[in-house]
Amino acid sequence: GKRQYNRDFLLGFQFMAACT
Amino acid sequence: QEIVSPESYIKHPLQNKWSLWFFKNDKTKTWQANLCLISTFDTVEDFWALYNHIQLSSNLISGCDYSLFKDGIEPMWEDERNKRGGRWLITLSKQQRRQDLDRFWLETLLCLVGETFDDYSDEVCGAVVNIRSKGDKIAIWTADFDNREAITHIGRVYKERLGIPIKMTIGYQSHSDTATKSGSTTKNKFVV
Repeated sequence: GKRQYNRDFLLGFQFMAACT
Repeated sequence: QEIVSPESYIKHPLQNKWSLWFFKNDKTKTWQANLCLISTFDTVEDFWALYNHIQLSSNLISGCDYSLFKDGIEPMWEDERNKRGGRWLITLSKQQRRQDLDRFWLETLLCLVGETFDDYSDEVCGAVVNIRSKGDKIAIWTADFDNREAITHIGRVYKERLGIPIKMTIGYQSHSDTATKSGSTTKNKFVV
């Protein structure tokens, strides 16, 4: 199957990138 | 010793690797010389690192474009993967730059990187936003203008994701028709 991500899941990562 | 879950340090891989391109209209240069590749990413985290770092579309000056394409596809009609394709075109009024442009473009990006169109996502080549004084445009580009089933599925899902009312329609145009049009409008091959 495809690696699908729904919008809410993706949006949940918007401001986490800077912390990793 | 502290045990750290892999969730906290492994990035979330995307189905595809994507490249973000920027076009700035400098009339002293050729069209291709005005096009530059900003960055390539293949994880959710790296997508946001890039998105959060660049200007919103509504802050760009007229004549600029952003394009997000699958790695290896150039954001132009001439590319092998685009030349038999076309686009679902969203034309925005001047007022919509303030109201809808950034929201629509982000929604478009999320549709692409999230593979929202299920198996038909393979037909997607990329997406483009054009900032123009007479009205901005956003489009999803697909590979084959004859693939009615894929195109109509993508169009229906995309229209719903943007929250475009059912009574309003969006049109799909082939790049070959856009390239050879004589007036200011291109005929629609499909409408949803």
